[in-house]
Amino acid sequence: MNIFRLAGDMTHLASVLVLLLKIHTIKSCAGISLKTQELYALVFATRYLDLFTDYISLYNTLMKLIFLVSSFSIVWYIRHHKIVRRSYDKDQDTFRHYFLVLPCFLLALVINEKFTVKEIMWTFSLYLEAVAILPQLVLLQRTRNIDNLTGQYVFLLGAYRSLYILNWIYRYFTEPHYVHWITWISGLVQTLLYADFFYYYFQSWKNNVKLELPA
Amino acid sequence: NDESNDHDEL
Repeated sequence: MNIFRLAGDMTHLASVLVLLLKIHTIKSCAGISLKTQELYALVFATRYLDLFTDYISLYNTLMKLIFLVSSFSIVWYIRHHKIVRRSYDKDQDTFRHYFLVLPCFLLALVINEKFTVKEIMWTFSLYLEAVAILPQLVLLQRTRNIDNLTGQYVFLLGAYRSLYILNWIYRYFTEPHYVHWITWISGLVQTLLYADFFYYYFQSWKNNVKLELPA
Repeated sequence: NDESNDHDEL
């Protein structure tokens, strides 16, 4: 464990908590893409299959449980909570995210480190996580006015990925055998997707204006 | 320790 990875995990945890806090307190999911949340739930479900078989550390197991419970409860809130669901803008959240699932699965079948069920599901979850933010970014472009909790949520997600890249650089130099090209490339692609959001987020923060994404 | 594991990251 290194500081970059710990900071990355904490930032990731914060992003989920910000989202849960937003939905639970103001009972609204305005501006949040259900499709991105469903993709994240699927990412965690396929990545943490080894939750009960491979014990790595208490921290690892605890965090996996938190991410699983929070991502599925966010999906439940937006789908089924009688008040929250009313604020879900399904007409705007139209990204066909099922079109992301199949290519990621096929890619995982072709490019993986080991051809085993667990490894393929793990690789699939990596590729899926890289593109899972797309419905949310498309929704932000559409709705234009981004409330600051949603903006903070996406910002924290981007920060978590950036910190993970620093973690991989650190591990590459400190652990001789640590080479995971698949993780690094899909992680890099994912972080690049946030780049333009970051740019506009900092612009709005610097000029102290409301965050607006170009149409 | 958890460094040796293949997929020890979240």
